[in-house]
Amino acid sequence: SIEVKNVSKIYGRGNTEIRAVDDVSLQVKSGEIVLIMGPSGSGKTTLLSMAGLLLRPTSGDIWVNGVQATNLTERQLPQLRLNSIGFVFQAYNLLASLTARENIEIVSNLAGIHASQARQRSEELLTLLGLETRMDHLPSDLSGGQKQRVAIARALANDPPLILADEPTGNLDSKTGYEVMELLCCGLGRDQGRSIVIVTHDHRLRNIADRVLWLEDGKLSDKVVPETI
Amino acid sequence: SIEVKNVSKIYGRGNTEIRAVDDVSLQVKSGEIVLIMGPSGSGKTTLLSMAGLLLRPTSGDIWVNGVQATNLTERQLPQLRLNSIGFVFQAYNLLASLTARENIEIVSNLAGIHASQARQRSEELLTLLGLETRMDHLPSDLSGGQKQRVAIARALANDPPLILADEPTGNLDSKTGYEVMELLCCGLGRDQGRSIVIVTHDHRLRNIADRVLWLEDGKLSDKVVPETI
Ligand SMILES: Nc1ncnc2c1ncn2[C@@H]1O[C@H](COP(=O)(O)OP(=O)(O)OP(=O)(O)O)[C@@H](O)[C@H]1O
Ligand SMILES: Nc1ncnc2c1ncn2[C@@H]1O[C@H](COP(=O)(O)OP(=O)(O)OP(=O)(O)O)[C@@H](O)[C@H]1O
Ligand SMILES: [Mg+2]
Ligand SMILES: [Mg+2]
Repeated sequence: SIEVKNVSKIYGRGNTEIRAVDDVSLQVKSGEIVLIMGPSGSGKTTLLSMAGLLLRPTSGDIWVNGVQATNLTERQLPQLRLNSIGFVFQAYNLLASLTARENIEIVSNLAGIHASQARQRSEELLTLLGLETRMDHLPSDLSGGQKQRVAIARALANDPPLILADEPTGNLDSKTGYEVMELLCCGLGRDQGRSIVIVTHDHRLRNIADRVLWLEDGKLSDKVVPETI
Repeated sequence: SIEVKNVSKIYGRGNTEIRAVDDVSLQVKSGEIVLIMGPSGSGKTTLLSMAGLLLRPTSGDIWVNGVQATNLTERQLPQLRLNSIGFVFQAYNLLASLTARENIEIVSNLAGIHASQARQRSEELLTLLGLETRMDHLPSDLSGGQKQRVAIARALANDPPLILADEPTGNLDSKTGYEVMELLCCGLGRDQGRSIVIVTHDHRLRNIADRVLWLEDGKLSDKVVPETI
């Protein structure tokens, strides 16, 4: 689960100050899937990064799995992140010198999972995502959508109780995007209470959401703007 | 205009050989907008990169604006690219140490355009793309969709006769994506005969296309698979 309370983020100072996230509060329970949609530049990545403990809020509080993260020191955050959060980055952030499977296994190793079990897990996930023939390739030899799927597999590696995904289908065709949606919402034992927050521009993902929220100019609301046709 | 004739691309050797593009032929006339859709990993970026003279085909020929590019030496290609092709990269490929406007002005400078005219052009394009408040920011301070729009502006900087865009709306919300479509298809004097090839997963772009092609396992056809609902 995740709770964000009166959280704001200001970048810059003085004339160049920008209030990217403005007094946002949000709660996602176990087993819930919440979508956050909104215009480009509205603060979605900034909000998700704070929820994922990758960025300090300017003000406000954050609880991850019941732990008040905003009260922890910088040194305590990595452990909480590793064990509780699977983050899918908008730009994937894969390690360039590791193969697809190694990019996934490394997060299992860091969490103390045995090498053979880590290997089995990475193979299972990559196969579910249609990448069984690309497992030993470096990111530079993968297509955009293949890298995106490796990033998704990595977030699922340690079966975390919280998944935060930043535009996970942006580079996927309709069919592959559908399979990813299926996996996130219904595959891999989600009935065990995992919370999922998906930032997306893809209106089709609304089919798997319990709730859809709208972020505009850093402010959250539930008045979702329908698709422009 | 662009013509691609019996073009193939093979990556790797022996066991790891992958035929990413398989005997593809394609012709796009002046004033035409052609979409290329297809599954993730099917060869779209590879095909577009060869059309954009960024990647040598393993076999086949390519004509850009009537010039047989496959007959030129490596040293002759940059000039042809600079003057004839505007390329929007799937991963944007912006220069990290230059601001949004500088990323656009540098391609104008390289083409011999005066600094003041280059500046006017970059401001016009960034404003049309909704980025007037972000012109002096570095890519690291921009959202994913803002970087994507800078990449689009850069491709349009020198008003080239050929635009090749690799998934130009993947990180844009519906309304912003619509404005980009409008710009590509109908803004900026397209009636002057510019050819546009757009690789995309976004079925809404079909509204502005003259033709839609389908690439699967490196092979091109016109049997387009409809959206999975
Ligand atoms: N440098 C490379 N070395 C080896 N294989 C590569 C290389 N670049 C791409 N490939 C492979 O070639 C195939 C086609 O890649 P390409 O990037 O053209 O796909 P795409 O259609 O653009 O996919 P997406 O929609 O995911 O962007 C993929 O299977 C990819 O893994
Ligand atoms: N490090 C930074 N310094 C200054 N401004 C920033 C920084 N990072 C982001 N911004 C600005 O904050 C605003 C929100 O950015 P954010 O990346 O959260 O948007 P977003 O909703 O994810 O957009 P997109 O849909 O395009 O990915 C944008 O206007 C962006 O330019
Ligand atoms: Mg973003
Ligand atoms: Mg691609």
